[in-house]
Amino acid sequence: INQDLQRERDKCTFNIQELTTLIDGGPEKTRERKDRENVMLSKREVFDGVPEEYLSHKERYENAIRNSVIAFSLVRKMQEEGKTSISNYRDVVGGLLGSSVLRDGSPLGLHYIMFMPAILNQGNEEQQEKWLPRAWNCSIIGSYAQTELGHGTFIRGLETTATYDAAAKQFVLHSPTLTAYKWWPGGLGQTANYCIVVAQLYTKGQCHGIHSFIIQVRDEETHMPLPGLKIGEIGAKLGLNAVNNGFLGFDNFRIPRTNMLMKHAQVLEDGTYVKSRHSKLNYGAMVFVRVVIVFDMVNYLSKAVTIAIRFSAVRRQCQLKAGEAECQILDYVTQQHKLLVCVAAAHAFRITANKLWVTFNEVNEQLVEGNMQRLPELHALACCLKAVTTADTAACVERCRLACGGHGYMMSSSLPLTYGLVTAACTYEGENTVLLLQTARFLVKTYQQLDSKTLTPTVAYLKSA
Amino acid sequence: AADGFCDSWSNTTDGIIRGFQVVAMRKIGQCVTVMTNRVNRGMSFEDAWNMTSVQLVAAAEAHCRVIIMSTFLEEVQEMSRTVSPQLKDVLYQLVELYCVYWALEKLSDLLLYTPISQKEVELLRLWYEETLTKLRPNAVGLVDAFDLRDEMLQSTLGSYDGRVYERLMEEAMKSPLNAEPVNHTFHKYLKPFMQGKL
Repeated sequence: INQDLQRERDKCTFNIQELTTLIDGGPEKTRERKDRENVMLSKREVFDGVPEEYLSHKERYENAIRNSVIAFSLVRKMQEEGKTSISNYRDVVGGLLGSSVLRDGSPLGLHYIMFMPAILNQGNEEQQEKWLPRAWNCSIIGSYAQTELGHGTFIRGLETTATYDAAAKQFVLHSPTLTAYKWWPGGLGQTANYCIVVAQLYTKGQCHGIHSFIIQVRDEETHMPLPGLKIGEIGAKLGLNAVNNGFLGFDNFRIPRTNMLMKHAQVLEDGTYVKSRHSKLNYGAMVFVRVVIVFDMVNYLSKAVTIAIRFSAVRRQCQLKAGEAECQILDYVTQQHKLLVCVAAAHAFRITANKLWVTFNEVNEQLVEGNMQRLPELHALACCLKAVTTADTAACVERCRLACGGHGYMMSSSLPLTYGLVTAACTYEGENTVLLLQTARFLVKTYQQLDSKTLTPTVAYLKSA
Repeated sequence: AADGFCDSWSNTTDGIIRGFQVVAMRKIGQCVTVMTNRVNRGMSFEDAWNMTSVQLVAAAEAHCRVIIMSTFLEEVQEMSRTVSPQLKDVLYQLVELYCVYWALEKLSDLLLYTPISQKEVELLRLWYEETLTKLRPNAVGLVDAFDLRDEMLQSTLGSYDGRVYERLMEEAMKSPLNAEPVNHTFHKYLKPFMQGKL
């Protein structure tokens, strides 16, 4: 152990293990996390090889598939041993994706983070029974396609159509223009063989807005793209280059009626549209993903600041006073200013994310009982927290990189890669400015009803202020 | 509304959070006023919204800062009932650092919407610097507590043992360019160029 680091550890005034336990949420959770890490790292040697930076784009994908298959087969093993369940797989998969085993993301990430939750949240019981077991054991690999080449966060503007053909009892998926092509879904390029697609539903000549459909995109045996689809990968990006983000176009592609996810709205065999009890019910999936993103930010921020602070304890540079030895750069207040607030932010975000997760589950329970009262508040909260935590984390990771001087610029420091992963989150699942405007809409409405309305908890301060 | 409301805002985190609540409330209120005026002058609501959107984004961010800071403080207060006194001190220092940092970052908002004085700003700066000094001895302990194994970090700079320079060299040796003593481009391009033969 480096002597400077050891000295730092010797002078720590609190019990480090006590804080770790607090961060994990209790000794049992710490043990569970360590168990998961042990399993995931049990085949560590197979992940070692040429650093990804020296591979071509194609080789990076192939390497990512190899590593992801090894890593997720460990998750499958944990499932078989009863160590994971639907309720805690967020921790399991989040831990795996947040680990450096899959350094630049994984083509299988969206399968767990969006494909399965979408089936859970939007599929009826029959659909869940049909698709979830296959998705859970990865006998099918899914992606989630919402964004189009010409359409982002404003989902009502999506162009892809799903027109019901009552005679054939099928939906016809079609991309009317180039801008209607699905664009960006992780794993869609060459990995997934199924995909949930968000499209404008037409039945009996009437448009009923956007709905979700489960689409087979590749043959389960040969993996060849199915006829009527144009599918591929979108190309090199700033980061996340192992994620295999894809594009998808439809040329009057037919799917069975039962492939529309029908937990909320339905299309009957004769084409009759049965409206959802509440048009906002689909917001649940979006909120879930944004909560996951906030937790991801906590992981990335904790990693970045751990790297930068340990380095700052080891690195010596310049003299504070003439004649003295070079001092640890951590002794400079400017360095402390750069880094310690990042530690504080990591704790603030984790604590807030935990609370958001609790609120999400409470509101979900209320939704099941038909109570939608807190849904707008939850949605507004998830939007602004996703926006602020991703932007702040990107700024903090950059501070950490700068705090490490030229060495922080090395790919081997992991800081550039971490920045690439974090800054992508400012854009995906809702561009930050758009999300803040959605929060603003809720706040303005709330403000205009201050005198007449009982305020929900997160905005109650507006009345007292 | 802020008059007398933030009397203790510059020396307690609770006060800073109240200050931020006032900022958020005033910003939202300001957006509503501006949009209403625009609509009253004949602008459509949608255009008024678009024209005000920069302020709306700032208002939403201010609201989010209130949520993060207040949740952080409340939960730490809750946790502090069960943790050791030493850890309790550190947790409160982190809350203070976070709140004071953002108070200083958003000083223009506080100056605009709360009765903060120059003297109080100076005190905030001192408070911030003192908190950094208090946290300094625990900096490494704080990140050790994240309990991130080297295999998870995969960083030359951040490993637990601090063998930074050795790891940087080990990684440098993985560069494919170091696999051979002379790269073929020397003979093909560089040498002819250096000898003026190109």
